Amino acid sequence: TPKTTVYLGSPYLTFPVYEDGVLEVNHYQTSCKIAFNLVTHQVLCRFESDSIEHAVLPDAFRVGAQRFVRKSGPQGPPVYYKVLYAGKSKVLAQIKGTLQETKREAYRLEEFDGIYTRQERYLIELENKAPQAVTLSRKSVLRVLDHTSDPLPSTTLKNKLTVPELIEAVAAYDG
Amino acid sequence: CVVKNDYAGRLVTICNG
Repeated sequence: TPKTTVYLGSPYLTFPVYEDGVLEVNHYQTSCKIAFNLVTHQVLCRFESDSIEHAVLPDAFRVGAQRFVRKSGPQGPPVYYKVLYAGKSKVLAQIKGTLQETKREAYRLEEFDGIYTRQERYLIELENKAPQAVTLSRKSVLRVLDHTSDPLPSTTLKNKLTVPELIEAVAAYDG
Repeated sequence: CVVKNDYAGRLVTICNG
Protein backbone atom coordinates (compact mmCIF):
# COMPACT_ATOMS: atom_id res chain seq x y z
CA THR A 1 0.00 0.00 0.00
CA PRO A 2 1.37 3.47 -0.82
CA LYS A 3 2.45 5.36 2.27
CA THR A 4 1.38 8.96 2.67
CA THR A 5 3.84 11.29 4.36
CA VAL A 6 2.83 14.67 5.71
CA TYR A 7 5.32 17.45 6.40
CA LEU A 8 4.63 20.74 8.13
CA GLY A 9 5.61 23.65 5.93
CA SER A 10 6.86 23.61 2.37
CA PRO A 11 10.23 23.46 0.60
CA TYR A 12 9.10 26.29 -1.67
CA LEU A 13 9.63 30.03 -1.26
CA THR A 14 6.01 30.97 -1.86
CA PHE A 15 2.48 29.72 -1.45
CA PRO A 16 0.88 29.15 -3.90
CA VAL A 17 4.05 27.33 -5.00
CA TYR A 18 4.00 28.95 -8.45
CA GLU A 19 3.96 32.75 -8.55
CA ASP A 20 4.31 35.21 -11.43
CA GLY A 21 7.96 35.89 -12.08
CA VAL A 22 10.69 36.80 -14.54
CA LEU A 23 13.74 34.72 -15.51
CA GLU A 24 16.94 36.56 -16.46
CA VAL A 25 19.28 34.64 -18.79
CA ASN A 26 22.14 36.37 -20.63
CA HIS A 27 20.46 39.75 -20.06
CA TYR A 28 17.24 38.48 -21.68
CA GLN A 29 14.08 38.39 -19.60
CA THR A 30 11.26 35.86 -19.87
CA SER A 31 8.04 35.87 -17.87
CA CYS A 32 6.74 32.62 -16.43
CA LYS A 33 5.27 31.20 -13.26
CA ILE A 34 8.18 30.37 -10.95
CA ALA A 35 8.54 27.88 -8.10
CA PHE A 36 11.76 28.16 -6.09
CA ASN A 37 12.74 25.13 -3.99
CA LEU A 38 14.71 26.39 -0.98
CA VAL A 39 16.07 22.91 -0.12
CA THR A 40 17.62 22.14 -3.54
CA HIS A 41 17.72 25.73 -4.89
CA GLN A 42 16.09 24.36 -8.04
CA VAL A 43 14.07 26.86 -10.06
CA LEU A 44 10.98 25.56 -11.84
CA CYS A 45 9.23 27.56 -14.53
CA ARG A 46 5.82 27.07 -16.12
CA PHE A 47 4.75 29.04 -19.18
CA GLU A 48 1.09 29.98 -19.58
CA SER A 49 0.98 28.24 -22.97
CA ASP A 50 1.97 24.68 -22.02
CA SER A 51 1.87 24.50 -18.17
CA ILE A 52 4.74 21.94 -18.30
CA GLU A 53 7.21 22.16 -15.41
CA HIS A 54 10.65 23.16 -16.73
CA ALA A 55 13.74 22.98 -14.49
CA VAL A 56 15.76 26.07 -15.39
CA LEU A 57 19.10 27.58 -14.36
CA PRO A 58 18.71 31.34 -14.83
CA ASP A 59 21.43 33.87 -13.93
CA ALA A 60 18.78 35.65 -11.87
CA PHE A 61 15.03 35.59 -11.35
CA ARG A 62 12.33 37.70 -9.79
CA VAL A 63 9.28 36.55 -7.91
CA GLY A 64 7.03 39.43 -6.93
CA ALA A 65 9.27 42.09 -5.39
CA GLN A 66 12.04 39.61 -4.54
CA ARG A 67 15.09 39.19 -6.78
CA PHE A 68 17.54 36.28 -6.61
CA VAL A 69 20.94 36.01 -8.27
CA ARG A 70 22.99 32.86 -8.91
CA LYS A 71 26.49 32.97 -7.51
CA SER A 72 27.88 29.52 -8.33
CA GLY A 73 29.21 28.67 -11.78
CA PRO A 74 27.47 26.39 -14.29
CA GLN A 75 29.16 23.42 -12.58
CA GLY A 76 28.21 22.36 -9.10
CA PRO A 77 24.87 22.81 -7.41
CA PRO A 78 23.22 26.20 -7.93
CA VAL A 79 22.98 28.66 -5.07
CA TYR A 80 20.71 31.65 -5.38
CA TYR A 81 21.07 34.71 -3.16
CA LYS A 82 18.24 37.10 -2.43
CA VAL A 83 19.24 40.69 -3.17
CA LEU A 84 18.32 42.85 -0.16
CA TYR A 85 20.20 45.96 -1.30
CA ALA A 86 22.00 46.76 -4.55
CA GLY A 87 24.05 49.93 -4.69
CA LYS A 88 27.79 50.01 -5.34
CA SER A 89 27.90 47.30 -2.70
CA LYS A 90 25.29 44.60 -2.23
CA VAL A 91 23.58 42.97 0.72
CA LEU A 92 22.56 39.39 0.00
CA ALA A 93 20.69 36.72 1.91
CA GLN A 94 21.11 33.01 1.39
CA ILE A 95 17.91 31.20 2.32
CA LYS A 96 18.38 27.50 2.98
CA GLY A 97 15.45 25.19 3.49
CA THR A 98 15.86 21.98 5.49
CA LEU A 99 13.57 19.04 6.11
CA GLN A 100 13.84 17.81 9.69
CA GLU A 101 12.31 14.36 9.69
CA THR A 102 10.60 13.17 12.83
CA LYS A 103 10.09 9.52 13.62
CA ARG A 104 6.39 8.85 13.68
CA GLU A 105 5.95 6.03 16.22
CA ALA A 106 2.82 3.90 15.98
CA TYR A 107 1.96 4.39 19.65
CA ARG A 108 2.45 8.13 19.62
CA LEU A 109 0.21 10.69 18.02
CA GLU A 110 2.78 12.58 16.00
CA GLU A 111 0.97 14.69 13.45
CA PHE A 112 3.81 15.14 10.98
CA ASP A 113 6.58 13.05 9.44
CA GLY A 114 8.81 16.08 9.37
CA ILE A 115 9.04 19.85 9.41
CA TYR A 116 10.43 22.21 6.80
CA THR A 117 12.47 24.98 8.37
CA ARG A 118 14.44 27.80 6.75
CA GLN A 119 17.63 29.53 7.78
CA GLU A 120 18.92 32.84 6.48
CA ARG A 121 22.51 33.98 6.41
CA TYR A 122 23.64 37.37 5.26
CA LEU A 123 26.47 38.47 3.00
CA ILE A 124 28.01 41.79 2.03
CA GLU A 125 29.47 42.10 -1.45
CA LEU A 126 31.76 45.10 -1.83
CA GLU A 127 32.49 46.46 -5.31
CA ASN A 128 34.50 43.91 -7.34
CA LYS A 129 34.91 41.62 -4.35
CA ALA A 130 33.59 38.19 -3.45
CA PRO A 131 30.61 38.15 -1.06
CA GLN A 132 31.58 37.85 2.60
CA ALA A 133 29.33 36.29 5.21
CA VAL A 134 28.34 38.46 8.16
CA THR A 135 26.35 37.90 11.30
CA LEU A 136 23.83 40.49 12.45
CA SER A 137 26.31 42.19 14.76
CA ARG A 138 28.04 45.56 14.59
CA LYS A 139 31.46 43.93 15.01
CA SER A 140 30.96 41.50 12.12
CA VAL A 141 29.59 44.17 9.75
CA LEU A 142 32.35 46.68 10.54
CA ARG A 143 34.98 44.01 9.92
CA VAL A 144 33.75 43.64 6.31
CA LEU A 145 33.12 47.34 5.70
CA ASP A 146 36.66 48.06 6.89
CA HIS A 147 35.80 51.64 7.64
CA THR A 148 37.63 54.02 9.92
CA SER A 149 34.45 55.84 10.89
CA ASP A 150 31.52 53.82 12.13
CA PRO A 151 28.84 54.00 9.38
CA LEU A 152 26.18 52.51 11.61
CA PRO A 153 23.51 54.84 12.97
CA SER A 154 24.69 56.23 16.29
CA THR A 155 21.33 55.51 17.89
CA THR A 156 22.18 51.81 17.65
CA LEU A 157 24.66 51.40 20.43
CA LYS A 158 23.77 47.77 20.89
CA ASN A 159 25.92 45.17 19.16
CA LYS A 160 23.01 43.25 17.65
CA LEU A 161 21.64 44.55 14.33
CA THR A 162 18.40 44.05 12.49
CA VAL A 163 18.34 43.37 8.74
CA PRO A 164 17.18 46.96 7.94
CA GLU A 165 20.10 48.26 10.07
CA LEU A 166 22.53 46.04 8.14
CA ILE A 167 21.19 47.47 4.85
CA GLU A 168 21.35 51.02 6.25
CA ALA A 169 25.00 50.51 7.25
CA VAL A 170 26.03 49.28 3.79
CA ALA A 171 24.05 52.08 2.08
CA ALA A 172 25.84 54.63 4.35
CA TYR A 173 29.16 53.02 3.44
CA ASP A 174 28.32 53.42 -0.28
CA GLY A 175 27.65 57.10 0.41
CA CYS B 1 4.05 16.03 -3.45
CA VAL B 2 1.30 18.59 -3.03
CA VAL B 3 1.57 21.77 -0.94
CA LYS B 4 -1.69 22.97 0.60
CA ASN B 5 -3.33 24.36 3.70
CA ASP B 6 -4.66 21.69 6.07
CA TYR B 7 -7.91 21.81 8.05
CA ALA B 8 -6.24 24.06 10.66
CA GLY B 9 -4.93 26.46 8.04
CA ARG B 10 -1.35 25.26 8.37
CA LEU B 11 0.84 24.95 5.30
CA VAL B 12 1.61 21.24 4.72
CA THR B 13 3.36 19.14 2.09
CA ILE B 14 1.69 15.80 1.38
CA CYS B 15 3.58 13.10 -0.53
CA ASN B 16 2.11 9.78 -1.67
CA GLY B 17 3.98 6.53 -2.25
